Parts: sequence; structure tokens; C-alpha cells
Amino acid sequence: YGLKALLPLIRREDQSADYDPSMTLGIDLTPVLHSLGISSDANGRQRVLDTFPSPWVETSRSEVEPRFFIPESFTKIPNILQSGSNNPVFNSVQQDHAKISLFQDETLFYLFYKHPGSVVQELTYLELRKRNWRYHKTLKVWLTKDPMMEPVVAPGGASERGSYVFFDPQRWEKCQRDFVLFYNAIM
Amino acid sequence: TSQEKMFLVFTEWVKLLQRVPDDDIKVTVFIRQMMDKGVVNSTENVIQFTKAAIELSVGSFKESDPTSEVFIAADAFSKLIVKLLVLQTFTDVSRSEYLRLMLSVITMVFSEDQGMVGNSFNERPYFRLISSLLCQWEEASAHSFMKIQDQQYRNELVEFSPDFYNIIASFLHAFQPIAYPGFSFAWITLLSHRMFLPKMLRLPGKAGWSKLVLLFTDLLKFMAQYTKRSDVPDAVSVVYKGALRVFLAVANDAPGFLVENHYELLNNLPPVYMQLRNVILSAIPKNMVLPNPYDAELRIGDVESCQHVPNVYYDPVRDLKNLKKPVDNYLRIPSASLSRVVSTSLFKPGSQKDTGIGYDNVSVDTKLINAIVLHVGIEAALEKDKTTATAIFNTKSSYYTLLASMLHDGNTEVRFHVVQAIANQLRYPNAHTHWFNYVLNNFFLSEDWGNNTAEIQEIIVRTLLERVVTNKPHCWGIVVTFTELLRSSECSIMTLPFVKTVPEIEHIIKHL
Amino acid sequence: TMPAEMAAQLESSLLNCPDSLDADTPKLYQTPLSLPHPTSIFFPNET
Repeated sequence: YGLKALLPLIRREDQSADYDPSMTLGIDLTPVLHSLGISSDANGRQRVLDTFPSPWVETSRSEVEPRFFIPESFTKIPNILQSGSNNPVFNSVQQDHAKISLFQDETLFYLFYKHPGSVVQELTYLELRKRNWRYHKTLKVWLTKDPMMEPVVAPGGASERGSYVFFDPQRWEKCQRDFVLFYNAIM
Repeated sequence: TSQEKMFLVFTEWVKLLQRVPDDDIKVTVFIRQMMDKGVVNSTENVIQFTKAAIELSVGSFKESDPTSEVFIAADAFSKLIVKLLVLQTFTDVSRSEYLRLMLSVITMVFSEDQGMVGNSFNERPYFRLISSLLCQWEEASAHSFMKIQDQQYRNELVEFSPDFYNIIASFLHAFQPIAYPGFSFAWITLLSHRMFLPKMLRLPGKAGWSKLVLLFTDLLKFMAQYTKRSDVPDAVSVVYKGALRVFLAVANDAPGFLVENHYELLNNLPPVYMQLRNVILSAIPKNMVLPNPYDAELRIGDVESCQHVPNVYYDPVRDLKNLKKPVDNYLRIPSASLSRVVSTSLFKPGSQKDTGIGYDNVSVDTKLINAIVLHVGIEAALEKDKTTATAIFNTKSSYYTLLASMLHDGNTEVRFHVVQAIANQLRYPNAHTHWFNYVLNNFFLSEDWGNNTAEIQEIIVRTLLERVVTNKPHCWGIVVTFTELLRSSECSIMTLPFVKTVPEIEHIIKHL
Repeated sequence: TMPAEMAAQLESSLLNCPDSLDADTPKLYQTPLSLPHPTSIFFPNET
């Protein structure tokens, strides 16, 4: 019950004999707290249990949908999307296909990135092309010509250099870039 | 057969939910028809239907292609349970009894499946059923059942909601890892589920805390049972890692739960888990700012929050059993005979295996010792509020002499566990931390121990040191107390024989 | 010491440990627009 009992813990070499140090003396919790999304400064305290994916990092492979509530004001919006006095709906290909053309560019980008592998991703792709946007296969971003400047086609006609407007899905904004565009890279 | 009819009804339900949104009128009509046609109108039928639904849900999981939607039936079943709870009027049975009945049937099917020969049991469909049930209930109950038009009905459901969570908790208690090891990882994931744990922590009036402590105790008991010194099975160390993250998340979101339930949690925490112990004991009330414990000018008595008595959710007096009278009588009028009654009642019949740091067996009733020590601390803090500080910050006070007599009359093992119990109270600045800091300092410097002085001092140093050499977090009260001892002018720790004879320890203390 | 059968059950529980996808909110009814559709392999396939 005295101090000598602590020696197996403190001595590094003969750890295996008695105790698993990660459970007795424990570990530096910084990475564990980081994996939980807990910031070290106490006042930055965000609740983590409401979006807790799983007790283990290895099984926390994706975010989980937290508790949320859709306020009335989000669903009861009359007179938009040709809905008249009813609530707007957007859930069937036949009726709602035409509504796609009513959406702003950003809404189309949102639907395209938020619903991968779905019908709505296909529909927004077609609509954005109609608006002269093109999807870059390797950069995985949408771009369109900068209307203020005519690009210069390279000899051989496989590419052009010019000024383009890109939509950046990380920063969620359009930005202008000078760029060499290879025609086989877009769709 | 009637069972096949039940299968058919449930299959139709699953198909319907895939074709229409769940707030579609057809869904309500389906439930209505189930009620009108007597599918769930008697206990017998509810049992039959539930059995059919859970068997189909688990069966379809086992038969489905793993890459497909293997949980459709389980999700549909959880939706059905919620719809039956919300849409039916309950007259001859209560909503709670109805839910308990369905969960009991599920438990029976689960037990048979789990007990099946060999290990074909798979926890995932049962996990998903409870997980989806929690999600669907959350959706139905959002904003006090906003979707229910009838006000009286809404009130009924709002009132039932805490019961819903406590009933789920009681079934989780039945499914605990010691009872169903094949469900252990699903169980821990359900305990920490985002639609369960935060709810239980925040139910009005702490209505979920008792069951939550019970579940955390189940987890700690399971870990304690199978944590030996060296060959901890891999799966148990994975359980430990999960438990550590859950406790850290609770300490972050709801520190008050750990602050008020430290006594019960520590009664079941294996002593080898020293960092987990530090995590639980280092929890501090939200928005409390701690004074720097290393500050040489710090006087614990001057810290304002040391005047406040911390709330202890479960009163340790309930664990004193037949010692309550002798202890309380002693605190009122101390007598040698009473203190002898206390000191001789601390032993357990026979010794019990319990892996600690430096010992494998325990022959004292550590839970009783924890209860006596904390009870005395609670009474002392109350006495201070009633009378004056000198009434308890006084080595002649009955509060102090009772603990001293436990050390004096006890053997080495008793002394060790009493000092550990005191150290467990050295937490954030509060009235208990303040008084136990006083007690431990005076124990360390006291001359009343005769030739047990060195032993008692060594036990005190070891108890404090083991909590300081453990990885952070460190308890504020431990650091303050240990710093005071290290700085004590009356007794330099460095000169004590038991420190000098162990070079590594001497080196660490010198460094500190 | 943990009985062998119990250790085996614990092991199988570890192997079948539910992950965050198992814990996610159930989605029974998929509107036709969010039904799976063979989009181009160049499109992002993660939200």
C-alpha cells in the first residue's frame, strides 16, 4: 500500500509485467479530446453528445444526423415554385422537373453536391450545362467562361487559355481564375 | 396460422413505409385498421405481433445482401412502435405498460437468439431497432409533440416522454454486458447514443440520472470483473477506450452529472483505472474558474467557492446500513466504544479479489469506508454552516476524531482505503474539498500515530502521488494538498525515510 | 478469468460492433428525386 507499489507503473522497462499503462497512468488525452471535438479552452465548450457518432474513433466513420426541427416557416412558404397557396413540394421527377430551371445557381450547386448518386444530381447537372456551366472531371468543380473576356484557343485546338468563373464548393462562392482549359477535361 | 397473418400485416407495413412518407394519411389509416381489425387489441395479439415483427426484422437482416438496406424491416418496426404509442388511446393499460410489453417480447427473442448454440448471434439488428426507436421517438416528440393537434393529447405524450427514456434504460440494464457479452459493443453504443444519453442527462428534475448511474455502474462492473493486472483481453481494453471517450464527452457536456454522482461511480470503478478516476473526479461545475493550484500565495480557505457545499445526488448515508446510528451518535457525542464499533465493522467476511495498484485482494468493505468518509464530510460541512468553522476545522472535533480513530485502530489496509476515500473528495474548490484538505494535512503532521506515523505518512504521499503522476486531468484539490505538503515547513517530505529509500520516487518528488 | 465462451461472445460483439452508419437516423421513404441513380463516375460520390 506504500510508494513501492507505484514502481511498476513508473518504471518504463518492465511495464508488461503488471499493468497496461494506457489504462492505469493513462494517455495524453489531447488527441482523444480532439477526436471528440472538445476544444481545450473551457469557454469554447461545445456540446458533443448531441452529434456523438460512436464511442470509438474507428467506428465513427460518418457524421450522424443530429436532433433537428423544421420550423413552420421553412415548410409553409406559399406562392413559390408555382405552388400557389399550397406548401411547395419538390419530390417527383415528372411534376417537379420543370421547377429546376427556377432555381438559382447556388441552389443547383447545393443539390448537386448534397445528393450524390441520385436523380436530383443528374437533373441539376443538366440544368447547369444549359446555363453554360461545365463540370471539370478532375477538379470536380463547375466553371463557366468569364463573359468579359474571350479565351484564346491554343494551336491544335485541344485547349484554350482564358479567364473563367469557378464555383468553389469548399468556400461556397464563385471566384474568377485565369486558367488553361483542356476540352477533354470538362463535361 | 395467426402467426402467418401477423407476418403478412407486418410485411404490408414495411412495404407501405417505403412507398409513402411517414406522415402520409395512409400510414395513419393502416394503424387504424390494425386497431379496428384486432391485430393489436389484446395482450396476446400484441405479443404475437411483436414477436412476428422482431423475428422478421432480424431474419431479413440476416438474409439480406450486406450491401443493401439491411435495416428496412427494423426501421419500419421501430416506426410502428412509435405510431402505436402515439396514435392509440390508452385506457385499460398505460402507455408505459404497453411499451414494456413490446420490449419484453423483444428481450425474449433477443435472449433466445443470443443464447443460440455457437456464435451466430449478431447484435446489429437489435442495436438498429433500439437506435431507430430513439430517433423516431425524438422526431415524434420534437418541440413537445408539435405534430399532434389535440392539446390534451400532447400533454399526455409530453408527460410520458421521460418514462419512455427510463423504460429504454431499464431494458438496457437488462441487456448489460455481464448478462449478454455478445451485445456489449452495441450496448455501449446505445448507452452513449446521441438520442439517449443527452436526453437522460437533461430530463427535467434529473429524472434520468438514477437509471443513468445504474447503466454506467453496469459498464464499470463489467470492466472491473475482467480487468486483471496484465492479461486484459483485447476486447476489454477496447471497451475501456470507448468508456473513456464517453466519460470525457459527459464531462464536457454535463459535468454536473459527474460532480454529483462521483460517489457511486467511484464505488464501482476498478482502482487500476487511475486516469478514468481522475476524469470523473476532475469534473467541475460549468462556468467555474479554478484558481491556480500551484500558486504559492493560494490559501484554500480564502477561495470563495470553498464555502459552497457540493450536491451529492445519492446520499451515502444509505450505504451505512446498521452503522448509521453508531456513526451519527459518535458525531454528536464521541465515545471510544462507538468508534470501536465503527472500526471493527470495516472488514468483509473473507477477502475478495480486487485488482488494485500493489494489491490483489481486499478484505475491507471499501464501499462502507467510502460511505462513512463522505457522510462525515457532508455532516461536517453542514455543521460548519450551522455553527462556526472552528467547530470542524479542529482536530478535537468528532468529525476529525472519527476518521482519525479509523486510521489509528485500523490496519494498513484500512488506513490505505480511508486515505483513498478522503483523496476522492479532494476535487474542485468546495466545502468538502476544503475540509478534507484540512483533515489530510493534519493527518500528515499529526504526532498521535505513535510508531504508525511513517506508515500513515507514506500512504498519504502514495495516494496523492499516484494521482499526480497519472496523466491529466488532475484534481484541483489533490494538487493543492500535495503542493502544500511538498512546501510544508514543518515536515520536509524529502527527508522522510520511505522517500529516501526509493530513488525513483525520491527523484520524482524532488522534480515536483 | 473470463470463461472461454464469454470471451468468444465478446469477440463476436467486437467484430459486429455497430458503427455510425448503423446509428444514423432511419430513412425509409426515399422521394423519387433522391432515389439512387447511375450518375457519372466523375461526380463526387460523398456528400
